[in-house]
Amino acid sequence: SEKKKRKDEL
Amino acid sequence: MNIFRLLGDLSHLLAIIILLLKIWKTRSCAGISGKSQILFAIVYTTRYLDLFTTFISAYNTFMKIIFIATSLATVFLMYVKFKATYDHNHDTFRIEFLILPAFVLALLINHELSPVEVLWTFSIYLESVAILPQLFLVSKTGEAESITSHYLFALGSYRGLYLFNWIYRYYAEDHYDLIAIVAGLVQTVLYCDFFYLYITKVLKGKKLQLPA
Repeated sequence: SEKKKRKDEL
Repeated sequence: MNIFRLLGDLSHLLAIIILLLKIWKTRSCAGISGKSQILFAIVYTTRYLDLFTTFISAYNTFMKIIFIATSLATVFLMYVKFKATYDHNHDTFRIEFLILPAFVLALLINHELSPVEVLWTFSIYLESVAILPQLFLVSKTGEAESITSHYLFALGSYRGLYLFNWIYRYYAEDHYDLIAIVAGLVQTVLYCDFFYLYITKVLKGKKLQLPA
């Protein structure tokens, strides 16, 4: 999901 | 993971290592803003709360733990272990003027009004301005040691490299996050003046000294 994609960054 | 993000993360890690080594080897934190380091510690602890709820990858978890632990360690070294060398007379930036607006903005502009999301957004906004006390300290004393300059260059490069990562992800993965992008732009722009001095002075072997 978009949220997960965002959270994979540091 | 793309090359820009990897280089950005490594640059970030390098900055932290440079700073910790500088403090440890010289037994001194002169020239370093404790206020900025407190802000960074707040940034990482509020952003990485999802360590407990979401697993992304071993890399992701490892880096998050490293960033939280090293930011807390830096604050400890500055305010406890090497407290006597801390330049508190020059480190007078009022951090509440950054924390409060960042928090209010996070409440107003976010992806979702939930505690974890608001804290994530707050950490993104706060990170974008967290270096201001450090830049303020350098401008107050009018100079920075070379090692401090290398630290600032590595730290500034990190978000700059993330900007390229976001451009890449926009085209390659059709993914973008406006909150992170705008904050990242602000963050990188704040370093521009310093980048200019670093390239024109420090890289040529001169000390970073501001014009009187």
